[in-house]
Amino acid sequence: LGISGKLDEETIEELEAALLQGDVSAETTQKIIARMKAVVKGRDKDLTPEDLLDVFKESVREILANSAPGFEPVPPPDGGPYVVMVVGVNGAGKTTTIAKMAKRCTDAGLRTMLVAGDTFRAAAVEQLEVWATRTGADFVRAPHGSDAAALCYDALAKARQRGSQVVFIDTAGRLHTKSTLMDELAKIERVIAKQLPGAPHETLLVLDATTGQNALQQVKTFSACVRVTGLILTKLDGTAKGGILLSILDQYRIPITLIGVGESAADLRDFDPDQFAMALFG
Amino acid sequence: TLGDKFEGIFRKLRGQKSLSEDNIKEAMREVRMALLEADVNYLIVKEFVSRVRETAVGQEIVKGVDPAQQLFYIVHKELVRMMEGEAETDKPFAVQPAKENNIMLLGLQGAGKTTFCGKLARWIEKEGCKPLLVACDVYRPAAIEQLKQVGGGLGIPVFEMGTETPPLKIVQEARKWARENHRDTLLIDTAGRLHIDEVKMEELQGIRDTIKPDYVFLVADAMTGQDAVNSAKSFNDEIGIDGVCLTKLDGDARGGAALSIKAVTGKPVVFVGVGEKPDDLERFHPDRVAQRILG
Ligand SMILES: Nc1nc2c(ncn2[C@@H]2O[C@H](COP(=O)(O)OP(=O)(O)OP(=O)(O)O)[C@@H](O)[C@H]2O)c(=O)[nH]1
Ligand SMILES: Nc1nc2c(ncn2[C@@H]2O[C@H](COP(=O)(O)OP(=O)(O)OP(=O)(O)O)[C@@H](O)[C@H]2O)c(=O)[nH]1
Ligand SMILES: [Mg+2]
Ligand SMILES: [Mg+2]
Repeated sequence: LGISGKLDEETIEELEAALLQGDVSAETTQKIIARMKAVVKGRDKDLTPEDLLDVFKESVREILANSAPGFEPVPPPDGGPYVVMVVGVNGAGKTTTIAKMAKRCTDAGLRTMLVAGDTFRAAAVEQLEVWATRTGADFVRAPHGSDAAALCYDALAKARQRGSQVVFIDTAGRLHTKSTLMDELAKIERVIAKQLPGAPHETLLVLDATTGQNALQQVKTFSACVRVTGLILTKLDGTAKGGILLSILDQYRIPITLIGVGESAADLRDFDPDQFAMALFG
Repeated sequence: TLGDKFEGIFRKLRGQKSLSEDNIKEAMREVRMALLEADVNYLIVKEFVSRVRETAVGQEIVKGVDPAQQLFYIVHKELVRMMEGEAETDKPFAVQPAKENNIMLLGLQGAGKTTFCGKLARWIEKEGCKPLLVACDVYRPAAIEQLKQVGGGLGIPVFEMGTETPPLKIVQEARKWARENHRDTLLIDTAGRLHIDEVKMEELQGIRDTIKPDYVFLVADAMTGQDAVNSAKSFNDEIGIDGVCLTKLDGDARGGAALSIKAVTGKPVVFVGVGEKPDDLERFHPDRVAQRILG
């Protein structure tokens, strides 16, 4: 930002432009600008661009406090596996993100299982199987077109038998507007709990950083359908800033955990509020 | 809706003789808000609002017409106009059966290219063409298998050479195979890639130079936000696109990316994806998407 001096009209307009173009909603942008004005009020001396970045970070700090960076598969008290269900709309990066999280687990020596819960899309099972092999995780599948809930039920029984420590359940991409598919997801959650009380221990909603305002609808509908415990933002290695995350964190009590920054199993990072704010500020 | 907001605003302006800079100010703010909410790019929103203002200011309010309706009509008309194809400069999407057609698909990761490949094959088969799906995604796990299953489900042949052969070679061999096996249209599915990945963009240029496609589709996700202009511009500037398929329009994304992409590339949206099945493909209707964008 070529900003200097005070928080004048021109500076505010440039800030607005940067935030809006980063996919921060108009409402959240106004909220942030109002906070920045309040922070700057009474500061008489001219602001350097660095000062302005600090004021911005200060203004979004409360929103970004809604973060739970990282992934911690805490062993459940019953000694069973830590179960993570991964959900989200089509193409967001669920399957690839599971691969990345699986790698973290297997690298840490945890016995990991991947469950091919997408029984619908062409070659979805084969795709996850490749990742299971590459990351050294166990793999459970069912014939194409099988009932996903039934598969999860059986897979968790297997996981308990095998002494799996972490289980990732991949689900089919689904648009939140499709009520039958959302009902199916709620059913999968219920069935998982039937097999393992307390499971799924985490349900992570994967969001694509290139998504605009529709991400808010996705969070709203998915979290009304299943208990979403965390968010993951993928494809931040592109040019999209993922600013809608600020609007989401401001409205929902669901923390951001991890970010995807590429297509290989190593391309997973803990969410870093400072880096996120800097990238958005431009 | 925007229409309702206009009604509210103009109720206060009863008895006005014409649309003025002053009396449409509030309405223009609402238009700006609606378009940003719909994911239309920030700079394009600016351009759009100033064009509407230009058209509207000074217009006499037609006798008996509600000024809100009149302004809404101007907004809607301008939105449709901006998204419509331009007959003089567009390359129409048309395939000629029994003539060699080469169609290349490109776009960001997860946009829906492989799925669109099957849908498009199904569509042109109805026009009498004999498509051959070409598996050029040698990177994504089971991508070739995915295309094979897509083709298999449609009874359409899929040409692949595994993941160890460079895509350049794959398209060359595909063309040979097509000629020998009487298939007239190559539908080339490529790997998703970032427009800022130089190596991947060069690969795409290589495929384009080798096969000289008759039509290049940018496949873009309808829920894409402000970033839509960045990727679309790069793909168009560096590779060249002829038309766009906007996918996942069966969701509730407003689809402002349609306007942004058209505005920044000048290329028309030709198709929209409205589901995951091979039949879920429709022609793009600018008036329908305009209504959706305005909300
Ligand atoms: N550049 C980049 N690409 C990613 C990232 N995460 C996933 N992808 C790519 O996005 C595409 C879709 O990823 P998938 O893991 O298949 O997405 P999905 O949500 O499982 O898709 P569906 O199961 O079809 O709904 C693939 O090409 C991935 O390689 C990321 O962080 N960065
Ligand atoms: N609801 C809906 N889903 C779609 C549509 N088009 C594609 N999909 C889904 O979106 C996801 C991604 O589709 P793909 O065809 O694998 O996308 P891609 O662009 O080939 O992905 P990469 O090769 O990884 O870049 C899949 O789950 C598809 O079923 C559509 O129009 N509507
Ligand atoms: Mg998947
Ligand atoms: Mg693909």
